[in-house]
Amino acid sequence: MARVLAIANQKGGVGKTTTSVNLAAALKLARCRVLLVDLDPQGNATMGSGADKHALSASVCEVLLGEQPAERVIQPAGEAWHDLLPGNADLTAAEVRLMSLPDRESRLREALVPLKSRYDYILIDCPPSLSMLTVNALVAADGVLIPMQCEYYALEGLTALLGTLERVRARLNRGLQIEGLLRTMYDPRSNLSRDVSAQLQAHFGDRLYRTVIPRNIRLAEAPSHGQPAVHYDRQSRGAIAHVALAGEMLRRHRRA
Amino acid sequence: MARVLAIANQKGGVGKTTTSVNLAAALKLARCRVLLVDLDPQGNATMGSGADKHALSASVCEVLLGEQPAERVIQPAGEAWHDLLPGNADLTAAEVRLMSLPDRESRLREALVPLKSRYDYILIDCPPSLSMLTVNALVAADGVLIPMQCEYYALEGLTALLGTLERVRARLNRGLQIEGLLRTMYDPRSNLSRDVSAQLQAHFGDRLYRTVIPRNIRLAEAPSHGQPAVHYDRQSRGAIAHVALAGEMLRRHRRA
Ligand SMILES: Nc1ncnc2c1ncn2[C@@H]1O[C@H](COP(=O)(O)OP(=O)(O)OP(=O)(O)O)[C@@H](O)[C@H]1O
Ligand SMILES: Nc1ncnc2c1ncn2[C@@H]1O[C@H](COP(=O)(O)OP(=O)(O)OP(=O)(O)O)[C@@H](O)[C@H]1O
Ligand SMILES: [Mg+2]
Ligand SMILES: [Mg+2]
Repeated sequence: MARVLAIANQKGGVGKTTTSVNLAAALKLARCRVLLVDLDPQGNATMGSGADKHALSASVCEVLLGEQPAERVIQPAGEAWHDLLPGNADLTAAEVRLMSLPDRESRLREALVPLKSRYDYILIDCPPSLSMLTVNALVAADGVLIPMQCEYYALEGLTALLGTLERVRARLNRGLQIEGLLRTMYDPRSNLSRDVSAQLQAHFGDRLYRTVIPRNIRLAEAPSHGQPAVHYDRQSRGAIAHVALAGEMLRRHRRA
Repeated sequence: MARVLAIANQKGGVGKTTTSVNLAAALKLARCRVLLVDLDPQGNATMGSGADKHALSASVCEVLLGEQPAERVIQPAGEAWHDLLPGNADLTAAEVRLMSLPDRESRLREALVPLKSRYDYILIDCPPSLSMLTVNALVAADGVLIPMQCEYYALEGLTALLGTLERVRARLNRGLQIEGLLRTMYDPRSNLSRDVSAQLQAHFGDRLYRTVIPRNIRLAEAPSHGQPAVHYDRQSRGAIAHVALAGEMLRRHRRA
Protein backbone atom coordinates (compact mmCIF):
# COMPACT_ATOMS: atom_id res chain seq x y z
CA MET A 1 0.00 0.00 0.00
CA ALA A 2 1.30 3.43 -0.99
CA ARG A 3 2.39 5.92 1.61
CA VAL A 4 0.91 9.32 0.68
CA LEU A 5 3.04 12.38 1.53
CA ALA A 6 2.00 16.03 1.19
CA ILE A 7 4.95 18.38 0.58
CA ALA A 8 3.51 21.52 2.15
CA ASN A 9 4.41 24.93 3.55
CA GLN A 10 2.38 28.09 2.92
CA LYS A 11 5.57 30.16 2.95
CA GLY A 12 6.52 30.80 -0.64
CA GLY A 13 9.76 29.73 -2.28
CA VAL A 14 11.05 27.36 0.44
CA GLY A 15 11.73 24.46 -1.96
CA LYS A 16 8.43 22.50 -2.04
CA THR A 17 8.59 21.81 -5.76
CA THR A 18 12.35 21.17 -5.78
CA THR A 19 11.89 18.65 -2.94
CA SER A 20 8.84 16.99 -4.59
CA VAL A 21 10.46 16.49 -7.99
CA ASN A 22 13.88 15.39 -6.76
CA LEU A 23 12.61 13.16 -3.96
CA ALA A 24 10.25 11.46 -6.41
CA ALA A 25 13.13 10.83 -8.81
CA ALA A 26 15.44 9.65 -6.00
CA LEU A 27 12.84 7.21 -4.63
CA LYS A 28 12.39 5.87 -8.13
CA LEU A 29 16.17 5.35 -8.42
CA ALA A 30 15.87 3.31 -5.20
CA ARG A 31 13.42 1.07 -7.13
CA CYS A 32 10.23 2.34 -5.52
CA ARG A 33 7.05 2.78 -7.54
CA VAL A 34 6.39 6.53 -7.32
CA LEU A 35 3.58 8.92 -8.35
CA LEU A 36 4.01 12.71 -8.14
CA VAL A 37 0.79 14.79 -7.96
CA ASP A 38 1.07 18.48 -8.91
CA LEU A 39 -1.60 20.31 -6.92
CA ASP A 40 -0.19 23.81 -7.52
CA PRO A 41 -1.83 26.01 -10.21
CA GLN A 42 1.69 27.21 -11.09
CA GLY A 43 2.32 23.72 -12.54
CA ASN A 44 6.01 23.86 -11.58
CA ALA A 45 6.30 20.16 -10.59
CA THR A 46 4.77 19.29 -13.97
CA MET A 47 7.34 21.35 -15.87
CA GLY A 48 10.17 20.23 -13.59
CA SER A 49 9.28 16.61 -14.41
CA GLY A 50 9.60 17.22 -18.13
CA ALA A 51 5.89 17.47 -19.02
CA ASP A 52 4.26 20.48 -20.70
CA LYS A 53 1.55 22.03 -18.51
CA HIS A 54 0.20 24.00 -21.51
CA ALA A 55 -0.37 20.85 -23.59
CA LEU A 56 -2.38 18.72 -21.15
CA SER A 57 -5.63 17.19 -22.41
CA ALA A 58 -6.59 16.63 -18.77
CA SER A 59 -5.01 17.32 -15.39
CA VAL A 60 -5.57 16.78 -11.68
CA CYS A 61 -8.28 19.43 -12.05
CA GLU A 62 -10.63 16.98 -13.83
CA VAL A 63 -9.77 14.34 -11.22
CA LEU A 64 -10.74 16.61 -8.31
CA LEU A 65 -14.04 17.51 -9.99
CA GLY A 66 -14.83 13.86 -10.65
CA GLU A 67 -14.79 14.25 -14.46
CA GLN A 68 -11.95 11.76 -15.04
CA PRO A 69 -10.50 8.90 -13.00
CA ALA A 70 -6.90 9.52 -11.98
CA GLU A 71 -5.55 6.51 -13.88
CA ARG A 72 -6.71 8.06 -17.19
CA VAL A 73 -4.86 11.32 -16.50
CA ILE A 74 -1.59 9.96 -15.10
CA GLN A 75 1.42 10.26 -17.42
CA PRO A 76 3.33 7.01 -16.94
CA ALA A 77 7.08 7.41 -17.07
CA GLY A 78 9.73 5.07 -18.27
CA GLU A 79 11.84 2.85 -16.08
CA ALA A 80 13.94 5.66 -14.66
CA TRP A 81 11.33 8.34 -13.92
CA HIS A 82 8.36 8.78 -11.63
CA ASP A 83 4.74 8.75 -12.86
CA LEU A 84 3.05 12.17 -12.90
CA LEU A 85 -0.50 13.40 -12.24
CA PRO A 86 0.02 16.84 -13.82
CA GLY A 87 -1.43 20.19 -12.79
CA ASN A 88 -1.83 23.64 -14.33
CA ALA A 89 -3.67 26.96 -14.02
CA ASP A 90 -7.05 25.22 -14.40
CA LEU A 91 -6.63 24.37 -10.72
CA THR A 92 -7.46 27.98 -9.81
CA ALA A 93 -10.97 27.61 -11.27
CA ALA A 94 -11.27 24.08 -9.81
CA GLU A 95 -10.64 25.46 -6.33
CA VAL A 96 -13.58 27.86 -6.63
CA ARG A 97 -15.88 25.06 -7.88
CA LEU A 98 -14.69 22.75 -5.08
CA MET A 99 -16.00 25.21 -2.49
CA SER A 100 -19.62 24.36 -3.36
CA LEU A 101 -19.24 20.56 -3.29
CA PRO A 102 -20.40 18.61 -0.21
CA ASP A 103 -17.22 16.56 0.29
CA ARG A 104 -14.91 19.30 -0.95
CA GLU A 105 -12.02 18.49 1.40
CA SER A 106 -11.77 14.79 0.53
CA ARG A 107 -11.99 14.80 -3.27
CA LEU A 108 -8.29 14.02 -3.72
CA ARG A 109 -8.30 11.32 -1.04
CA GLU A 110 -11.16 9.52 -2.80
CA ALA A 111 -9.47 9.85 -6.18
CA LEU A 112 -6.23 8.29 -4.92
CA VAL A 113 -7.85 5.22 -3.30
CA PRO A 114 -7.76 3.05 -6.48
CA LEU A 115 -4.08 3.92 -7.03
CA LYS A 116 -2.70 2.98 -3.64
CA SER A 117 -1.94 -0.65 -4.53
CA ARG A 118 0.09 0.40 -7.59
CA TYR A 119 2.59 2.66 -5.83
CA ASP A 120 4.95 2.61 -2.87
CA TYR A 121 4.93 6.43 -2.57
CA ILE A 122 2.54 9.13 -3.70
CA LEU A 123 4.00 12.64 -3.27
CA ILE A 124 1.78 15.76 -3.54
CA ASP A 125 3.38 19.15 -4.34
CA CYS A 126 1.29 21.89 -2.68
CA PRO A 127 0.78 25.58 -3.55
CA PRO A 128 2.06 28.37 -1.23
CA SER A 129 -1.21 28.85 0.69
CA LEU A 130 -3.46 27.15 3.25
CA SER A 131 -6.28 26.96 0.72
CA MET A 132 -8.74 24.24 -0.29
CA LEU A 133 -6.13 22.65 -2.55
CA THR A 134 -3.64 22.28 0.31
CA VAL A 135 -6.40 21.02 2.61
CA ASN A 136 -7.23 18.35 -0.01
CA ALA A 137 -3.60 17.24 0.06
CA LEU A 138 -3.55 17.12 3.88
CA VAL A 139 -6.76 15.07 4.00
CA ALA A 140 -5.38 12.61 1.42
CA ALA A 141 -1.99 12.30 3.13
CA ASP A 142 -0.58 9.87 5.71
CA GLY A 143 2.20 12.36 6.47
CA VAL A 144 3.38 15.89 5.78
CA LEU A 145 6.94 16.68 4.73
CA ILE A 146 7.64 20.37 5.54
CA PRO A 147 10.45 22.00 3.51
CA MET A 148 11.96 24.74 5.71
CA GLN A 149 14.18 27.56 4.55
CA CYS A 150 16.20 28.53 7.62
CA GLU A 151 15.14 32.15 7.67
CA TYR A 152 12.89 34.32 9.81
CA TYR A 153 9.66 34.53 7.78
CA ALA A 154 9.66 30.76 7.15
CA LEU A 155 10.21 30.00 10.85
CA GLU A 156 7.58 32.54 11.83
CA GLY A 157 5.03 30.88 9.51
CA LEU A 158 5.51 27.43 11.03
CA THR A 159 3.02 28.11 13.83
CA ALA A 160 0.21 28.78 11.34
CA LEU A 161 1.06 25.61 9.41
CA LEU A 162 1.10 23.46 12.57
CA GLY A 163 -2.24 24.96 13.57
CA THR A 164 -3.75 23.98 10.23
CA LEU A 165 -2.34 20.44 10.56
CA GLU A 166 -3.94 20.18 14.01
CA ARG A 167 -7.35 21.30 12.68
CA VAL A 168 -7.18 18.85 9.75
CA ARG A 169 -6.16 16.01 12.09
CA ALA A 170 -9.00 16.78 14.51
CA ARG A 171 -11.81 17.08 11.95
CA LEU A 172 -10.85 15.40 8.68
CA ASN A 173 -7.86 13.02 8.90
CA ARG A 174 -7.04 11.46 12.27
CA GLY A 175 -4.03 9.65 10.98
CA LEU A 176 -2.19 12.71 9.68
CA GLN A 177 1.38 12.84 11.06
CA ILE A 178 4.38 15.12 10.54
CA GLU A 179 6.63 12.97 8.37
CA GLY A 180 9.50 15.35 8.91
CA LEU A 181 10.94 18.85 8.55
CA LEU A 182 13.59 19.29 5.88
CA ARG A 183 16.13 22.11 5.94
CA THR A 184 16.45 23.48 2.40
CA MET A 185 18.77 25.99 0.64
CA TYR A 186 20.97 25.68 3.68
CA ASP A 187 24.04 27.93 3.87
CA PRO A 188 26.23 26.83 6.79
CA ARG A 189 28.24 30.09 6.66
CA SER A 190 25.25 32.20 7.68
CA ASN A 191 24.55 32.82 11.39
CA LEU A 192 20.86 33.15 10.58
CA SER A 193 20.70 29.65 9.05
CA ARG A 194 22.56 28.16 12.02
CA ASP A 195 20.36 29.97 14.56
CA VAL A 196 17.11 28.88 12.90
CA SER A 197 18.44 25.34 12.47
CA ALA A 198 19.24 25.17 16.20
CA GLN A 199 15.70 26.29 17.03
CA LEU A 200 14.23 23.61 14.75
CA GLN A 201 16.37 20.94 16.40
CA ALA A 202 15.28 22.06 19.86
CA HIS A 203 11.58 22.01 18.91
CA PHE A 204 11.30 19.01 16.63
CA GLY A 205 14.09 16.63 17.66
CA ASP A 206 14.19 13.57 15.44
CA ARG A 207 11.29 14.79 13.31
CA LEU A 208 13.93 17.02 11.72
CA TYR A 209 15.63 15.09 8.92
CA ARG A 210 19.35 14.63 9.42
CA THR A 211 19.70 15.17 5.66
CA VAL A 212 20.10 18.88 4.88
CA ILE A 213 19.65 20.20 1.31
CA PRO A 214 22.46 22.73 0.60
CA ARG A 215 22.06 25.80 -1.62
CA ASN A 216 23.29 24.42 -4.96
CA ILE A 217 22.86 26.14 -8.31
CA ARG A 218 22.32 22.83 -10.16
CA LEU A 219 18.95 22.49 -8.36
CA ALA A 220 17.88 25.82 -9.86
CA GLU A 221 19.26 25.00 -13.32
CA ALA A 222 17.71 21.54 -13.70
CA PRO A 223 14.06 22.71 -14.17
CA SER A 224 14.98 24.71 -17.27
CA HIS A 225 16.04 21.38 -18.79
CA GLY A 226 12.78 19.73 -17.70
CA GLN A 227 14.65 17.28 -15.51
CA PRO A 228 15.09 16.55 -11.83
CA ALA A 229 18.65 17.41 -10.72
CA VAL A 230 18.98 13.73 -9.86
CA HIS A 231 19.02 13.10 -13.63
CA TYR A 232 20.40 16.44 -14.89
CA ASP A 233 23.55 16.26 -12.74
CA ARG A 234 23.61 13.23 -10.50
CA GLN A 235 27.03 14.08 -9.03
CA SER A 236 25.97 17.57 -7.88
CA ARG A 237 25.65 18.27 -4.13
CA GLY A 238 21.97 19.06 -4.64
CA ALA A 239 21.23 15.74 -6.33
CA ILE A 240 23.27 13.73 -3.82
CA ALA A 241 21.38 15.39 -0.93
CA HIS A 242 18.02 14.29 -2.36
CA VAL A 243 19.29 10.74 -2.85
CA ALA A 244 20.39 10.82 0.81
CA LEU A 245 16.94 12.11 1.81
CA ALA A 246 15.27 9.21 -0.01
CA GLY A 247 17.60 6.81 1.81
CA GLU A 248 16.84 8.35 5.20
CA MET A 249 13.14 8.17 4.53
CA LEU A 250 13.26 4.54 3.43
CA ARG A 251 15.27 3.55 6.52
CA ARG A 252 12.72 5.29 8.77
CA HIS A 253 9.82 3.53 7.11
CA ARG A 254 11.47 0.13 7.25
CA ARG A 255 12.16 0.57 10.96
CA ALA A 256 8.61 1.75 11.69
CA MET B 1 -2.72 62.31 -4.74
CA ALA B 2 -1.12 59.05 -3.73
CA ARG B 3 0.23 56.66 -6.30
CA VAL B 4 -0.96 53.14 -5.39
CA LEU B 5 1.45 50.29 -6.21
CA ALA B 6 0.71 46.55 -5.88
CA ILE B 7 3.85 44.47 -5.22
CA ALA B 8 2.73 41.22 -6.82
CA ASN B 9 3.95 37.89 -8.19
CA GLN B 10 2.18 34.58 -7.59
CA LYS B 11 5.54 32.79 -7.56
CA GLY B 12 6.48 32.25 -3.96
CA GLY B 13 9.58 33.59 -2.26
CA VAL B 14 10.71 36.06 -4.96
CA GLY B 15 11.09 39.01 -2.56
CA LYS B 16 7.63 40.66 -2.54
CA THR B 17 7.67 41.37 1.19
CA THR B 18 11.35 42.33 1.27
CA THR B 19 10.73 44.80 -1.57
CA SER B 20 7.52 46.20 0.02
CA VAL B 21 9.02 46.82 3.45
CA ASN B 22 12.36 48.21 2.27
CA LEU B 23 10.95 50.33 -0.55
CA ALA B 24 8.39 51.82 1.87
CA ALA B 25 11.16 52.70 4.32
CA ALA B 26 13.42 54.09 1.55
CA LEU B 27 10.63 56.29 0.12
CA LYS B 28 10.00 57.58 3.63
CA LEU B 29 13.72 58.42 3.98
CA ALA B 30 13.30 60.43 0.77
CA ARG B 31 10.64 62.46 2.65
CA CYS B 32 7.60 60.90 0.97
CA ARG B 33 4.42 60.19 2.93
CA VAL B 34 4.11 56.39 2.72
CA LEU B 35 1.50 53.76 3.67
CA LEU B 36 2.26 50.02 3.47
CA VAL B 37 -0.76 47.68 3.25
CA ASP B 38 -0.18 44.01 4.20
CA LEU B 39 -2.64 41.97 2.16
CA ASP B 40 -0.93 38.60 2.80
CA PRO B 41 -2.42 36.26 5.46
CA GLN B 42 1.16 35.38 6.39
CA GLY B 43 1.46 38.91 7.84
CA ASN B 44 5.16 39.09 6.95
CA ALA B 45 5.16 42.80 5.97
CA THR B 46 3.48 43.52 9.32
CA MET B 47 6.19 41.70 11.28
CA GLY B 48 8.96 43.06 9.05
CA SER B 49 7.74 46.61 9.86
CA GLY B 50 8.03 46.03 13.59
CA ALA B 51 4.35 45.44 14.40
CA ASP B 52 2.95 42.28 16.04
CA LYS B 53 0.43 40.51 13.81
CA HIS B 54 -0.80 38.43 16.79
CA ALA B 55 -1.68 41.54 18.84
CA LEU B 56 -3.82 43.47 16.37
CA SER B 57 -7.21 44.71 17.56
CA ALA B 58 -8.15 45.19 13.91
CA SER B 59 -6.45 44.64 10.56
CA VAL B 60 -6.99 45.13 6.85
CA CYS B 61 -9.46 42.24 7.16
CA GLU B 62 -12.05 44.48 8.90
CA VAL B 63 -11.38 47.19 6.32
CA LEU B 64 -12.10 44.84 3.39
CA LEU B 65 -15.33 43.66 5.02
CA GLY B 66 -16.46 47.25 5.66
CA GLU B 67 -16.44 46.83 9.45
CA GLN B 68 -13.85 49.55 10.10
CA PRO B 69 -12.63 52.53 8.10
CA ALA B 70 -8.97 52.25 7.12
CA GLU B 71 -7.92 55.36 9.05
CA ARG B 72 -8.99 53.69 12.35
CA VAL B 73 -6.85 50.61 11.67
CA ILE B 74 -3.69 52.26 10.33
CA GLN B 75 -0.72 52.23 12.70
CA PRO B 76 0.91 55.64 12.26
CA ALA B 77 4.68 55.56 12.47
CA GLY B 78 7.09 58.14 13.74
CA GLU B 79 9.05 60.52 11.59
CA ALA B 80 11.39 57.90 10.20
CA TRP B 81 9.05 55.01 9.40
CA HIS B 82 6.17 54.31 7.05
CA ASP B 83 2.56 54.02 8.21
CA LEU B 84 1.16 50.46 8.22
CA LEU B 85 -2.26 48.94 7.50
CA PRO B 86 -1.46 45.56 9.08
CA GLY B 87 -2.59 42.09 8.03
CA ASN B 88 -2.72 38.63 9.57
CA ALA B 89 -4.24 35.16 9.23
CA ASP B 90 -7.77 36.60 9.54
CA LEU B 91 -7.36 37.48 5.86
CA THR B 92 -7.85 33.81 4.96
CA ALA B 93 -11.40 33.86 6.34
CA ALA B 94 -11.99 37.35 4.88
CA GLU B 95 -11.16 36.04 1.42
CA VAL B 96 -13.88 33.39 1.68
CA ARG B 97 -16.43 35.98 2.88
CA LEU B 98 -15.43 38.40 0.10
CA MET B 99 -16.46 35.82 -2.50
CA SER B 100 -20.14 36.36 -1.71
CA LEU B 101 -20.11 40.17 -1.79
CA PRO B 102 -21.38 42.01 -4.88
CA ASP B 103 -18.38 44.32 -5.32
CA ARG B 104 -15.87 41.80 -4.05
CA GLU B 105 -13.02 42.87 -6.35
CA SER B 106 -13.11 46.57 -5.47
CA ARG B 107 -13.40 46.52 -1.68
CA LEU B 108 -9.78 47.64 -1.16
CA ARG B 109 -9.98 50.33 -3.85
CA GLU B 110 -13.04 51.87 -2.14
CA ALA B 111 -11.38 51.68 1.28
CA LEU B 112 -8.27 53.53 0.06
CA VAL B 113 -10.12 56.45 -1.57
CA PRO B 114 -10.28 58.61 1.61
CA LEU B 115 -6.56 58.07 2.23
CA LYS B 116 -5.19 59.14 -1.13
CA SER B 117 -4.77 62.81 -0.22
CA ARG B 118 -2.70 61.94 2.86
CA TYR B 119 0.02 59.93 1.14
CA ASP B 120 2.42 60.17 -1.78
CA TYR B 121 2.75 56.37 -2.07
CA ILE B 122 0.57 53.48 -0.98
CA LEU B 123 2.34 50.09 -1.38
CA ILE B 124 0.39 46.80 -1.17
CA ASP B 125 2.26 43.56 -0.33
CA CYS B 126 0.46 40.65 -2.03
CA PRO B 127 0.27 36.93 -1.16
CA PRO B 128 1.83 34.28 -3.46
CA SER B 129 -1.35 33.50 -5.43
CA LEU B 130 -3.68 35.00 -8.04
CA SER B 131 -6.57 34.93 -5.55
CA MET B 132 -9.27 37.42 -4.61
CA LEU B 133 -6.86 39.24 -2.29
CA THR B 134 -4.35 39.83 -5.10
CA VAL B 135 -7.18 40.85 -7.46
CA ASN B 136 -8.29 43.43 -4.86
CA ALA B 137 -4.77 44.86 -4.85
CA LEU B 138 -4.64 44.98 -8.67
CA VAL B 139 -8.03 46.73 -8.85
CA ALA B 140 -6.93 49.30 -6.25
CA ALA B 141 -3.55 49.92 -7.91
CA ASP B 142 -2.31 52.46 -10.46
CA GLY B 143 0.71 50.24 -11.15
CA VAL B 144 2.18 46.82 -10.44
CA LEU B 145 5.78 46.34 -9.33
CA ILE B 146 6.81 42.73 -10.13
CA PRO B 147 9.72 41.35 -8.05
CA MET B 148 11.49 38.76 -10.22
CA GLN B 149 13.92 36.14 -9.01
CA CYS B 150 16.09 35.37 -12.05
CA GLU B 151 15.35 31.66 -12.10
CA TYR B 152 13.34 29.29 -14.30
CA TYR B 153 10.09 28.82 -12.32
CA ALA B 154 9.76 32.57 -11.70
CA LEU B 155 10.33 33.36 -15.38
CA GLU B 156 7.92 30.62 -16.41
CA GLY B 157 5.21 32.05 -14.14
CA LEU B 158 5.40 35.52 -15.66
CA THR B 159 3.03 34.63 -18.50
CA ALA B 160 0.25 33.70 -16.05
CA LEU B 161 0.79 36.93 -14.12
CA LEU B 162 0.71 39.09 -17.27
CA GLY B 163 -2.48 37.30 -18.32
CA THR B 164 -4.13 38.14 -15.01
CA LEU B 165 -3.03 41.79 -15.32
CA GLU B 166 -4.58 41.90 -18.79
CA ARG B 167 -7.91 40.49 -17.53
CA VAL B 168 -8.00 42.93 -14.61
CA ARG B 169 -7.19 45.86 -16.92
CA ALA B 170 -9.92 44.85 -19.39
CA ARG B 171 -12.71 44.28 -16.87
CA LEU B 172 -11.97 46.04 -13.60
CA ASN B 173 -9.21 48.69 -13.77
CA ARG B 174 -8.49 50.30 -17.13
CA GLY B 175 -5.66 52.41 -15.79
CA LEU B 176 -3.57 49.50 -14.44
CA GLN B 177 0.02 49.69 -15.77
CA ILE B 178 3.19 47.68 -15.19
CA GLU B 179 5.19 50.02 -12.97
CA GLY B 180 8.30 47.90 -13.43
CA LEU B 181 10.02 44.53 -13.06
CA LEU B 182 12.65 44.32 -10.34
CA ARG B 183 15.43 41.73 -10.38
CA THR B 184 15.80 40.38 -6.82
CA MET B 185 18.29 38.10 -4.99
CA TYR B 186 20.51 38.61 -8.01
CA ASP B 187 23.77 36.63 -8.14
CA PRO B 188 25.92 37.91 -11.02
CA ARG B 189 28.21 34.85 -10.84
CA SER B 190 25.42 32.50 -11.92
CA ASN B 191 24.85 31.83 -15.61
CA LEU B 192 21.18 31.16 -14.88
CA SER B 193 20.70 34.64 -13.38
CA ARG B 194 22.48 36.27 -16.30
CA ASP B 195 20.49 34.29 -18.88
CA VAL B 196 17.14 35.09 -17.29
CA SER B 197 18.13 38.73 -16.84
CA ALA B 198 18.98 38.98 -20.53
CA GLN B 199 15.58 37.54 -21.43
CA LEU B 200 13.84 40.09 -19.21
CA GLN B 201 15.78 42.93 -20.81
CA ALA B 202 14.85 41.72 -24.28
CA HIS B 203 11.15 41.45 -23.40
CA PHE B 204 10.56 44.39 -21.13
CA GLY B 205 13.14 47.03 -22.12
CA ASP B 206 12.93 50.08 -19.91
CA ARG B 207 10.10 48.60 -17.83
CA LEU B 208 12.90 46.60 -16.20
CA TYR B 209 14.37 48.68 -13.36
CA ARG B 210 18.05 49.46 -13.78
CA THR B 211 18.37 48.96 -10.03
CA VAL B 212 19.06 45.30 -9.23
CA ILE B 213 18.68 43.94 -5.68
CA PRO B 214 21.68 41.67 -4.90
CA ARG B 215 21.49 38.59 -2.70
CA ASN B 216 22.55 40.05 0.65
CA ILE B 217 22.20 38.29 4.01
CA ARG B 218 21.34 41.55 5.87
CA LEU B 219 17.99 41.59 3.98
CA ALA B 220 17.18 38.20 5.46
CA GLU B 221 18.42 39.12 8.95
CA ALA B 222 16.56 42.42 9.30
CA PRO B 223 13.03 40.93 9.69
CA SER B 224 14.07 39.02 12.83
CA HIS B 225 14.81 42.44 14.36
CA GLY B 226 11.43 43.78 13.20
CA GLN B 227 13.12 46.39 11.04
CA PRO B 228 13.57 47.16 7.38
CA ALA B 229 17.20 46.62 6.34
CA VAL B 230 17.23 50.32 5.48
CA HIS B 231 17.15 50.93 9.25
CA TYR B 232 18.79 47.73 10.53
CA ASP B 233 21.95 48.20 8.45
CA ARG B 234 21.78 51.22 6.21
CA GLN B 235 25.31 50.67 4.81
CA SER B 236 24.56 47.11 3.63
CA ARG B 237 24.38 46.38 -0.10
CA GLY B 238 20.76 45.28 0.33
CA ALA B 239 19.71 48.52 1.99
CA ILE B 240 21.62 50.70 -0.48
CA ALA B 241 19.94 48.88 -3.40
CA HIS B 242 16.46 49.67 -2.04
CA VAL B 243 17.41 53.35 -1.52
CA ALA B 244 18.59 53.36 -5.16
CA LEU B 245 15.27 51.76 -6.22
CA ALA B 246 13.32 54.51 -4.44
CA GLY B 247 15.46 57.11 -6.21
CA GLU B 248 14.92 55.51 -9.62
CA MET B 249 11.19 55.35 -9.01
CA LEU B 250 10.96 58.99 -7.92
CA ARG B 251 12.94 60.14 -10.97
CA ARG B 252 10.62 58.19 -13.26
CA HIS B 253 7.52 59.67 -11.65
CA ARG B 254 8.88 63.22 -11.77
CA ARG B 255 9.66 62.82 -15.46
CA ALA B 256 6.24 61.38 -16.25
N1 LIG C 1 18.72 23.98 -2.54
C1 LIG C 1 18.56 24.87 -3.52
N2 LIG C 1 19.64 25.51 -4.03
C2 LIG C 1 19.48 26.45 -5.00
N3 LIG C 1 18.31 26.81 -5.53
C3 LIG C 1 17.21 26.21 -5.08
C4 LIG C 1 17.25 25.20 -4.06
N4 LIG C 1 15.99 24.77 -3.82
C5 LIG C 1 15.19 25.48 -4.64
N5 LIG C 1 15.91 26.33 -5.41
C6 LIG C 1 15.39 27.34 -6.36
O1 LIG C 1 14.74 28.32 -5.57
C7 LIG C 1 13.49 28.67 -6.16
C8 LIG C 1 12.36 28.30 -5.18
O2 LIG C 1 12.25 26.90 -5.05
P1 LIG C 1 10.87 26.14 -5.33
O3 LIG C 1 10.20 26.74 -6.49
O4 LIG C 1 11.15 24.70 -5.35
O5 LIG C 1 10.09 26.52 -3.99
P2 LIG C 1 8.53 26.33 -3.73
O6 LIG C 1 8.37 26.28 -2.25
O7 LIG C 1 8.02 25.19 -4.50
O8 LIG C 1 7.93 27.72 -4.30
P3 LIG C 1 6.35 28.08 -4.39
O9 LIG C 1 6.02 28.59 -3.01
O10 LIG C 1 6.26 29.15 -5.44
O11 LIG C 1 5.63 26.83 -4.77
C9 LIG C 1 13.42 27.93 -7.48
O12 LIG C 1 13.87 28.79 -8.49
C10 LIG C 1 14.36 26.75 -7.30
O13 LIG C 1 14.93 26.36 -8.49
N1 LIG D 1 18.00 40.09 -1.85
C1 LIG D 1 17.90 39.19 -0.88
N2 LIG D 1 19.02 38.66 -0.36
C2 LIG D 1 18.95 37.70 0.60
N3 LIG D 1 17.79 37.24 1.12
C3 LIG D 1 16.64 37.75 0.65
C4 LIG D 1 16.62 38.75 -0.37
N4 LIG D 1 15.32 39.06 -0.63
C5 LIG D 1 14.58 38.29 0.19
N5 LIG D 1 15.35 37.50 0.95
C6 LIG D 1 14.91 36.47 1.90
O1 LIG D 1 14.35 35.42 1.10
C7 LIG D 1 13.12 34.95 1.67
C8 LIG D 1 12.00 35.22 0.67
O2 LIG D 1 11.76 36.60 0.53
P1 LIG D 1 10.32 37.25 0.79
O3 LIG D 1 9.69 36.60 1.96
O4 LIG D 1 10.48 38.72 0.81
O5 LIG D 1 9.60 36.79 -0.56
P2 LIG D 1 8.04 36.85 -0.85
O6 LIG D 1 7.91 36.89 -2.33
O7 LIG D 1 7.42 37.93 -0.08
O8 LIG D 1 7.55 35.42 -0.29
P3 LIG D 1 6.01 34.93 -0.23
O9 LIG D 1 5.75 34.40 -1.61
O10 LIG D 1 6.00 33.84 0.84
O11 LIG D 1 5.18 36.11 0.15
C9 LIG D 1 12.96 35.68 2.99
O12 LIG D 1 13.48 34.86 4.00
C10 LIG D 1 13.80 36.94 2.81
O13 LIG D 1 14.31 37.40 4.03
MG1 LIG E 1 6.33 25.12 -5.78
MG1 LIG F 1 5.70 37.83 1.16
